Amino acid sequence: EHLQTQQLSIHPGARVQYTFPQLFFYKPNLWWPNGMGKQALYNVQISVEVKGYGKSDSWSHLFGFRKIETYIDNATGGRLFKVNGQPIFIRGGNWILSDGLLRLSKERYRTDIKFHADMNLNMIRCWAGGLAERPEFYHYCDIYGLLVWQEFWITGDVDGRGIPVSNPNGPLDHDLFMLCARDTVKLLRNHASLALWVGGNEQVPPKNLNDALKNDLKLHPYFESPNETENSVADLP
Amino acid sequence: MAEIGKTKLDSGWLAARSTEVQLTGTQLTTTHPPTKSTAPWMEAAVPGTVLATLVKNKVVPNPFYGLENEAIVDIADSGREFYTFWFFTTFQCKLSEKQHLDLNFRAINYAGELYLNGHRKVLPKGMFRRHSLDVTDILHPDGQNLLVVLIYPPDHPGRIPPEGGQGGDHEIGKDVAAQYVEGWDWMAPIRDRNTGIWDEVSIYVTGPVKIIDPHLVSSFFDNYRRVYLHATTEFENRSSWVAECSLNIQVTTELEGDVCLV
Repeated sequence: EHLQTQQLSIHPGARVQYTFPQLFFYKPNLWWPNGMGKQALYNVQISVEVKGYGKSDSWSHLFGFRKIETYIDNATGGRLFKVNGQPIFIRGGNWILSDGLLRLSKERYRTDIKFHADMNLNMIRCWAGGLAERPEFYHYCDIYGLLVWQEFWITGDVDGRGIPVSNPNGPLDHDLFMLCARDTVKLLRNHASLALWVGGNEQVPPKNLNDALKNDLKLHPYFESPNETENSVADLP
Repeated sequence: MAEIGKTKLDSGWLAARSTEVQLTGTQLTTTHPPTKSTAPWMEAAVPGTVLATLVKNKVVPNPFYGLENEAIVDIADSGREFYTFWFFTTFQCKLSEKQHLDLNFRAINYAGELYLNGHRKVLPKGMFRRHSLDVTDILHPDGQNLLVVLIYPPDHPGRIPPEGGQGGDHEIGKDVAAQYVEGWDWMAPIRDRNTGIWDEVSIYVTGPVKIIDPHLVSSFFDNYRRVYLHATTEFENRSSWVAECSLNIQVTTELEGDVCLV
């Protein structure tokens, strides 16, 4: 069930997008945040062999089955989270980066993030004025069960506030901002710990950037069934 | 034939201030490669920043001790060229006829240009983007390759007001770069604004077809009893012939010890 081979012809010089037929799992071990259960991770491997050549490329990633929902509560105005259908009380830590000279390493990340887990936190918020964190950061958040709230690079530096007044309309090159945002999403999107993308710190990005981010990050219609976890077998996709 | 996959370039890097190097990128990667023992070249911190390299070599004090940051010249006073640095390394790679090699930078700050065996390539602006360059055609046939990268600081490094404050004069926000580097209420200004090769550098060998940015998504039904994994990816055929591909996806989990379930 969890091993599949497909055939595909690709024209010379072409770049194609391909979707595998979906793989079925019966009651897989779910990934849970720190304190709610184990951080079950499956190793997904994709490889391509070319006729007359052999193995051409391969890729692998640790993948966690989890469903994260978040919404603003009407009664309190606060943001609530559910993981795998269960409400979770968020205990979060603010994060800028591991080292101001960017001497980043797996060892530093492992130590820093395990420390957060040992403090009984279950979320890290990556502030907009710092980094889009690195895959090693997310790897250890996957391992130790820290949900990640990742902000894009909009702060009080780019909203017309401050003394002297900052540039009011975000960074000068909006196309570059979106190029970086899209590339960052592709870099990080497969991590189980990645919970929420946020436009910026304590504010909304300039309208064109905000609209573009919201559009690019909206849920694909295929996954928009609000009660999919309660659907019956008759609703098989 | 080189093995398919990634090799990190995370050691053996040298660095030098651009204004102190009289050679061109072409010369540095052909006739006049630098050596560690030759001034102004020094061991570099890659991944890391220019300031990390200067601290590593004790050219400047560690800015995170006491008030040592005050002893380091700020880019607003020195000018951007003071923190514009060359980074040099070598790597071995010998490909077979149908193989390809990418040179990957997972992030630099803020822009750059590189020379590989005398050939120039541009690394465009932006702190949070990957750069992937197909360098197959410019590798040395003997397998020994010389690489040098010139890294430029952000376009708008800004100036720190005497009283400090949130984000200095906010100029850094005009670029797509980390903004804490002009100082904040919790952080002293970073003198080089984090200029450098700040994330992983690697070479990556593939055959004629390359896998690009797979995307994994799961969907849940029947109270998490019925679950589906959806995988989409891009493939690029770099050959001049139609590639008949066999695509494989496999999911395993470690049950205990060395026992895996496929």
